[in-house]
Amino acid sequence: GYRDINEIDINMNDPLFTKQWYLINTGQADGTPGLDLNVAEAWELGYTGKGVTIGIMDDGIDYLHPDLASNYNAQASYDFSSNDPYPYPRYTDDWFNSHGTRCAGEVSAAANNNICGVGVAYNSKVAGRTYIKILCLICLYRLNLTRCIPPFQGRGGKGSIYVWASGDGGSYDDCNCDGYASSMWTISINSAINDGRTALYDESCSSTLASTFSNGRKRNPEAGVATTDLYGNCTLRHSGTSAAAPEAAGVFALALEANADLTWRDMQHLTVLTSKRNQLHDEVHQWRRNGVGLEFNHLFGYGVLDAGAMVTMAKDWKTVPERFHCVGGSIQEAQKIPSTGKLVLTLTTDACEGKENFVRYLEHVQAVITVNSTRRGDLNINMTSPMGTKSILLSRRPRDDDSKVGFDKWPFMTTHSWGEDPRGTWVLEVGFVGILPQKGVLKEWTLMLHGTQSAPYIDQIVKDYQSKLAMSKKEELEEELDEAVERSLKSILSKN
Amino acid sequence: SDPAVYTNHFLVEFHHGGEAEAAQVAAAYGFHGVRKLPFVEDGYHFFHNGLAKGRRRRSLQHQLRLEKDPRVKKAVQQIGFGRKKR
Repeated sequence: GYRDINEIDINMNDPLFTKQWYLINTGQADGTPGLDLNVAEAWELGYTGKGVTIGIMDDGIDYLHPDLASNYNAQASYDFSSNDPYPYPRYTDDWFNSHGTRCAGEVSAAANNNICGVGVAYNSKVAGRTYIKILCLICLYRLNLTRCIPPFQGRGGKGSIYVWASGDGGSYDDCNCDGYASSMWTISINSAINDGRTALYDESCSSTLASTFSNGRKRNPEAGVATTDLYGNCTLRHSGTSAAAPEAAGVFALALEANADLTWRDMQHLTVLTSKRNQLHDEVHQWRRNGVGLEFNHLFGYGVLDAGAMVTMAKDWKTVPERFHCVGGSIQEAQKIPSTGKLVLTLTTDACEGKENFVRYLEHVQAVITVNSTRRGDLNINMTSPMGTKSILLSRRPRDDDSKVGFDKWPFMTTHSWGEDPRGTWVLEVGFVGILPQKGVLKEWTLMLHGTQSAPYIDQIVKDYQSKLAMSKKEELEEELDEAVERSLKSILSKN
Repeated sequence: SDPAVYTNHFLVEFHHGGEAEAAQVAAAYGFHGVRKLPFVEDGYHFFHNGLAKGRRRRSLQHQLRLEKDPRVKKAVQQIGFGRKKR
């Protein structure tokens, strides 16, 4: 996929465009040339987000902003928490109200109008929405326009595409504890900085699917995310993973323009298959391969979004086969967690083989856990799949001193076993990491397997033989072949 | 249930006329900024930097002067939100 930087001849007259290193990284602010969202390729293919509206769930959008006004979708906007048809960032008690406008600019700031910068999908529209907890009302609002949750009902059954920032809690937090980030129905996005390192506020989290870019380590004022700002202004300093998520929403808008029939699961598969490691790196969490060869990182997920690759694959994408859910197994007896060392539990599963709901190719895996301890923040939970892929479900969170509530049927989720065969022995390790000795008891571990029964990529067209899709498809074909040979051998033997 | 907070933004709708007329009216009554709403015909936001960004009492003086102007169809001082960020 190497492209010479000089080949890119995207010319925009927007004053901040050359500072939007996350769109086209030529090394600005000590960044790494080529480490960007590869939007130039998608734009050159003609995808700019036409016909797609992205709802920004935050504190309203400055729809008066000259760089946003032409792409503001008033019809699809509504603030249910205050019954405001056109949520506008007005006074709030802490004056922190620019976020919606900054996000909107990242997604669809108009191009070539000499104002601020350019949105990732600069011909898409943005709508101002409100807080998530009243989404059920949103669902009822102009169904034809609205991307609804629960996902499988929105967009005429294709499902809501829901992007969520993985969180800025740094080493004190783990976004698997965040119900939105760790949900299967949201694409949880982490951020890297412009030279491929992690941000200082980065959270470890196995539910992260992919990454885009934000600030996070450098004092250089131009290493932040350049976008629109309140009251007609521009900024270079949008920050945090919350600035990374809208970039992803913009890339998904490009993919939806390439194929409006993409379901919410298609978008997650495309994300896994087209995201790139590129030059993302972290000292602590190395890049690893899962059981079917997909490279992932505990912070970056499957890599940085690649808009060019995504729209190319989306164009000819066939919707993935139906998803099934299987309870792989469950341990309900209380198990003491030792103060030193680990509690190690295993569950051997046939992934409901022979039943209607068997799962053969994994997507999301959930470990539903009930655990109590003298200090919840010192709990550390890892899970390893039968194919040897280890995920950190919960890392230490020094500021959480809870000793009463614990975790009650909390669905810790990992995306790291994507595409793997779930049959075999799963290992759960629970221990304490902290200053003082702690005690605890695990009362439940239920393994939930979500995925398809048939190979998800068999019908996809392979264009790039070096791609993850080609590799995965080869694996699938080989496994299907092995199983067919095994079946025929068995039938021959049984005849004889 | 909490008392409203009035901001220094006013929604002003005109019977007709364009941006130039809106700018004239804004200047006449001491407003520092005018911007057109993209989705409301003849609808504008007026900003008044002399007013506090958030205050407990409506600014009747500005409200009434705008409403009395024959060119103005409607003037509404915008209310703020007690929005809690996640």
